[in-house]
Order: sequence, then C-alpha cells, then structure tokens
Amino acid sequence: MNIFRLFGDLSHLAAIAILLLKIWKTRSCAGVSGKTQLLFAVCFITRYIDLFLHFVSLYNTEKVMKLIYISASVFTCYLIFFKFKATYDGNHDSMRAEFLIVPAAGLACLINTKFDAIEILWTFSIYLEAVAILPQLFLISKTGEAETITSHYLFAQGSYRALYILNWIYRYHYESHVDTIAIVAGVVQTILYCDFFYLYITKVVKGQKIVLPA
Amino acid sequence: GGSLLHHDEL
Repeated sequence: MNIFRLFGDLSHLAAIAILLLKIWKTRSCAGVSGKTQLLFAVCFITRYIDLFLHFVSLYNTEKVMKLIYISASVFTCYLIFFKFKATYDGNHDSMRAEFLIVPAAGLACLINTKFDAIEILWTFSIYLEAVAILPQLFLISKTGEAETITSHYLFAQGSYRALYILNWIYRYHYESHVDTIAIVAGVVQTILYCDFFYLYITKVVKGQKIVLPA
Repeated sequence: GGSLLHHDEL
C-alpha cells in the first residue's frame, strides 16, 4: 500500500458517501444517472466475485472495503430506482448502457491476462469501469448543469482513478509491478474526466455552478 | 505480491 492508493481508495469512498448523502438528504436523485450507478454496481460485483465464491473471513480491510463498495452501490441503485424513483430523471439519463456493456464484455474476452472465468470477469469489470461514468456526463450535458454536490461527487470519483495512476507509477518504479490492462483502462477513465476537471477547478472552486453551454 | 493473476488492488 502506498499513499497514492490510500488516498485513491479514500477518494472513492468519499465519492460513494457524497452521492449517498446527497440522495438521502435531499430525498432526490435529480441530476444523478441511475445507469452509471448500475454500471458501477456491476463493476464491483464482477470484480469482487471471489467474495461470494469462498467464505469471506473479514480479517482484513481489503475484504471489508469490497463489501462496503458492493453494498453501498447496490443501496444507491435501490434509492434511485425504488425509494426515490419519482425524482429519477429517466428522460435525460438516456445513454444506451448496452453500448458500454457489450463492447466491454467483448473486449474482455479478446484482451485479457488469462482466459478463465474469474479473470475475464475482472477484466470486464476494469473495462466497464473506464466508461461507466459516461451516462452521468451525458446526463449533465443534456440538462446543461450539475448541482454543486454532484460536482463534488464527480471530482472525488474522477480523482480516485487519477490517484491510482500515480500509484501505478510508484509501484512500477519501486516494486516493478505492472498491470497493463488496469493501467490503460485507468488512463482512459481519467481522460474522460478531463473537461469536467477543468470546469470544476475553474468554476466550482470559485463557488460558481457548472452550467454547460446548453 | 502473490501470483501474477492475483490482483491485489481494489
């Protein structure tokens, strides 16, 4: 574990917590893409499938974190699609998730470290995570704005994988550890946030709201 | 650590 991965995981936890708090406190999921949250839930379940396959003795933080990620993302989907369904902006959350899931699954079968079920599920999860934020970014471009709290969520969510890139540089340099698939997908994922990061840093930090040219 | 295929990151 290094400082970059530690802050990356903390940033990821913060993102999940910010979104949950926003939905729970405002009792509304306006401006939140339910599809993105579904894709994240799929990512966690397919990536941490080993938790279900053999007994999980909660002896280390990694397993606890995996359970937190899975339960929090499933609970977030429950809030969006059931509890606060009336506030779900289905009309604007219109990016076809199939256009993300099918290519990720196909690519996972073509480009992977080893052609076995668990490894292909892990690879699928990595590819899907790289593009899972697209429905959320698409929704914001359709509505033309993002609530400040949602901007904070996106900043934390984007920062998590950006910090992981620093973690991979660190591990390459000090541990000569390289996980090419995770690195390439992580770089793509972070690039997708670039224009949002620019807007966040130039606007939200100054207290303005993000309003995209409609 | 562990085998190559053991992904030790979240």
